[in-house]
Amino acid sequence: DDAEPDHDEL
Amino acid sequence: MNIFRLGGDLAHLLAIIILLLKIWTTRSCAGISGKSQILFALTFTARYLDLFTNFVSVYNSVMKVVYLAAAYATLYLMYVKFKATYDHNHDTFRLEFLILPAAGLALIINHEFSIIEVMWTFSIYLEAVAILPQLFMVSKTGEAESITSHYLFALGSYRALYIVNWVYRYYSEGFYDMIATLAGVVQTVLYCDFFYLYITKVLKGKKLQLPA
Repeated sequence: DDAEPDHDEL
Repeated sequence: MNIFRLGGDLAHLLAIIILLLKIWTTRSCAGISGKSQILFALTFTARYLDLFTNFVSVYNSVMKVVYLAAAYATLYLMYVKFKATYDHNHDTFRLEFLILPAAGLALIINHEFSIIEVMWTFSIYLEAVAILPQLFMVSKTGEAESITSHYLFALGSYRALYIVNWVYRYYSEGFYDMIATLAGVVQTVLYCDFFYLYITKVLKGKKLQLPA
């Protein structure tokens, strides 16, 4: 998948 | 945000506070690996480059700043203020053996080939193995002070709780991040031997001493 990587964790 | 993620973050925060308090109150960093602390500072620095570009929540931003500040405060205490108490003879792990493979792997296996993303990936791989110099130091001296054991237990629990969080998020939101999860599993596995000793010895009031 080419969605932007989503880093919502620490 | 679920209870496992929050628990993981708090365990991580607790570990950092235990370490800072131990060094500050005993005026000594004996038994603590400066090499591991360098790797943690490097980890946070590489991961939180997105502090100003990727706003998630006030909670996230505050925690990022706290982790970064604590990492550098720890380095300052170890390498400047209480330098004389730093046990460098037992802290002989070669950092390049961890940094170079983590950097190489981050260049090859990442979600996206961009500076921020490769740095994030590098931080994930590096964090997974950053505790090795500390565990190496404990195995070299054959023992650890109780307070150091509590620090290691809290620090190990953090990624273990994150794994539960990832399983939970997979089932509740369909979210998964293979890189973070696999690295998190490696990270947690590295602590297993220590967890066993902690539960069988330290919690029973004994000092953490490795079998001869």
